Amino acid sequence: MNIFRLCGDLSHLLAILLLLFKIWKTRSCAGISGKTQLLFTIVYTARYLDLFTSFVSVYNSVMKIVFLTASYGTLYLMFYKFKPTYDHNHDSFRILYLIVPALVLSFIIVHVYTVMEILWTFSIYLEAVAIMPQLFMVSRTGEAETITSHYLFALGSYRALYILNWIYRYYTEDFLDWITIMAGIVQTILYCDFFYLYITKVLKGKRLSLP
Amino acid sequence: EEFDKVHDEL
Repeated sequence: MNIFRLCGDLSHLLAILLLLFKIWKTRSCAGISGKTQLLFTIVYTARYLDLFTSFVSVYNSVMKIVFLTASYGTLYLMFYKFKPTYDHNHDSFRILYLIVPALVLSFIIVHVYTVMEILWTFSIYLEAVAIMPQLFMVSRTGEAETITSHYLFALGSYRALYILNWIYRYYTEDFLDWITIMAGIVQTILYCDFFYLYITKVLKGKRLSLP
Repeated sequence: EEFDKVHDEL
């Protein structure tokens, strides 16, 4: 554990809790992509099956359980409790275009051919692109609520901080995992446009709206 | 060689 990874994890946790808070407080999931949330739930489920097979630390297990619980909780709020507020007309990105390539790639570029490892690899690839339906939705509606913008910023920062963590781990532990690094870089690049808008608009107190 | 990699990140 190093400071970059800890900050990354906390940023990830903050993002997930912010989203739950927003939905609960406003009693609405308007502006949130159910498809992105579904993809994240698939990601956590595929990756954290190792809760049953390997133990890393209490911190690790607790975080995994929190991420899993929160993502299923988010789906419950979006598709059941506050379903009438879900803006599915604007959530029209085809997620099979993301799931199928991620699955195919996880059979081609993988450390070793075991079910657990392929699932883990699939989750890494899928996570890299899982935000696309949400970004697509923001571009379609042309705006995002401020709290949704904070959520996206925290979520995007998490993988960016992980990149610093990987650089640090490479020099201190000789740790190098090209699958996570390449996917992490793709994931962070997808947020760049959003980061720019967040810094130039939201941080100056304006609402995020596209020109 | 046996694959013994444990993914220690989240």
